[in-house]
Amino acid sequence: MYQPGILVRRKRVWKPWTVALITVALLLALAVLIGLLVYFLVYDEKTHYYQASFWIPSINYSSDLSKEQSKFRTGLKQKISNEIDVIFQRSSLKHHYVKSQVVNFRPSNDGVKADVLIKFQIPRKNAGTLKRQADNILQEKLQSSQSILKRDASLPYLREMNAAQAEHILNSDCGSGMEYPPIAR
Amino acid sequence: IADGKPADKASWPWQSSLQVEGIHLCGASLIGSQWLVTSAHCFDNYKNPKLWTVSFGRTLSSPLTTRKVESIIVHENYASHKHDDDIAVVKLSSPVLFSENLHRVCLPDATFQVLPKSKVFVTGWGALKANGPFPNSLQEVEIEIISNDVCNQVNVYGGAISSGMICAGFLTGKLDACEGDSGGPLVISDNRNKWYLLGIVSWGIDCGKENKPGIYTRVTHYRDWIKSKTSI
Repeated sequence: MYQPGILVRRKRVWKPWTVALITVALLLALAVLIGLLVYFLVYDEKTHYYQASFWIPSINYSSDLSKEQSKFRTGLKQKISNEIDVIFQRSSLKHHYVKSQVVNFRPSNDGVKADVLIKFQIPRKNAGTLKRQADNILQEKLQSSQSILKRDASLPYLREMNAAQAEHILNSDCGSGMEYPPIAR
Repeated sequence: IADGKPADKASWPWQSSLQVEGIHLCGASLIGSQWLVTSAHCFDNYKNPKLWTVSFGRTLSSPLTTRKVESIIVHENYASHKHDDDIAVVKLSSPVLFSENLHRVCLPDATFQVLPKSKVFVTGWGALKANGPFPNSLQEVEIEIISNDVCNQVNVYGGAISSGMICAGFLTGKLDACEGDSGGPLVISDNRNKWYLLGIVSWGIDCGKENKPGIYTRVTHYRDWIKSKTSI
């Protein structure tokens, strides 16, 4: 004879330690998620490369400036890089400025023109304003200081460059390798 | 490299490996985005550029990038039965993009002078000792320039060193280039930390043997030849 089974509804009872464990795990996951979001929004930095052109009225172009290892060329390259270092290291972009490098000298009617590559690292969230900030800083400092550098009005000021191409240019100088002799400490 | 040590990342970013069927046969140095300098004797057995590939990066098993070879120009006066004029330039099928870990070494002017005892480095993936194993990771060793007069002494190389060669290592032996380092760079640093290609690994008797230091092609001697072939 068929007897219907007795259905016993079993109530699922969570043990307190399981609840605590799940809560802790959820909170941890949430913390990691928030941490990652904060990291990517605030700290994750993107490298930006800009090309700029400067006019140096106080120097006349000489063929030495086209000779890669001439003292005149290497000396002037260093002087220009140092001036740009000073400009950005004393500005609001001091924590984001990485370096600058002269990539080319060109003759001009009244002096020399120098094409310079400038590298910045800035959190992604601030990247939108970088170009305008850098542009303003250069404009302001070059007008007010005694720098040998002047704005080259014949070209758009800061032009963004593709990263691989910029790194190619930044590493186009020969012979940089191991630092030697090691600096004594 | 006999008695050397593994090189750090980006220490020698011009060093490249010349390979046939994926086997490292010789070293070379990047002097322009599309040009290498190496030894002529590397091409004694395989003259066809299509057989060769070039790998860049510190380890042979995981290169940064590779290129095919478009052409090989061996010095006109080189002959495989002698050691003179052991220099060649190699044109890559396409230029490499320079980066922190891959860029060119400086070429010294023809007038560049180097004094005996100057500290120099030689690098390569050659054997770790005579008839020894070959490493996967680039090795380096610091050695000294030895004057051609000393190297030409009877108990050393007895007059075999010509003006187009430069001698480097120690008469006491041990630290030296070795088989498979051929074509690779012997470099010197100036006071601004720029490295210049002074020599090209060419020949020697055994590796690290007493009174038998390494003999390198003297790059300054061939500076005009390099310029004539590469415009660099």
